[in-house]
Amino acid sequence: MAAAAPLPPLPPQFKSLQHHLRTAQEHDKRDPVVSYYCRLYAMQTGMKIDSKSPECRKFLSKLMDQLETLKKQLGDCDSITQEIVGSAHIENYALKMFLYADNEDRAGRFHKNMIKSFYTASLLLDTLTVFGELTEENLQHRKYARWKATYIHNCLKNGETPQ
Amino acid sequence: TGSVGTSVASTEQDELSQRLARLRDQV
Repeated sequence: MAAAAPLPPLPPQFKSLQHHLRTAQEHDKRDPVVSYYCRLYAMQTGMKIDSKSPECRKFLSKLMDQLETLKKQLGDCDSITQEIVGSAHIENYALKMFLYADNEDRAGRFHKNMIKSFYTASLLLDTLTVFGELTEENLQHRKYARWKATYIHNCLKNGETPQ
Repeated sequence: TGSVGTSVASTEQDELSQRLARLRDQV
């Protein structure tokens, strides 16, 4: 599903949101619900970071256009109209990514796809915060997934075997 | 002009907040 008009260049203040926005783009066709809530996370977080400077306001306004368009396109989807259903969708998707990467890790299969799955799981657990505070279990999953992604990435880069 | 600029920014910020609230059916 195509989003609305493309976004302007990302202001430097929003650098921390670039991975969530890229995940949104990657899921436009694969899973528009994931795409929608990643953008919503970026929108909410961006407004907290800077909604006053002209370049940030312009960026957030375009991002809001995309969100409104997506909501219209997905109007009959329970995961969009009922946030409790949306929350379950994002949590299930994040845990599915996490479990895939964790199984690969435990089987000793280290590759780029599993690193990306760990990292994407951590980004989606960030996204889950649009619905409220994370549970202790999800906080632990997010911390572990982010650490694993970084650790295995560095091992592969340095030609070492992860432990 | 400084206060006018601040006022415009504040109005646009409010507009974004309102659009976000509408998007999430919180109004």
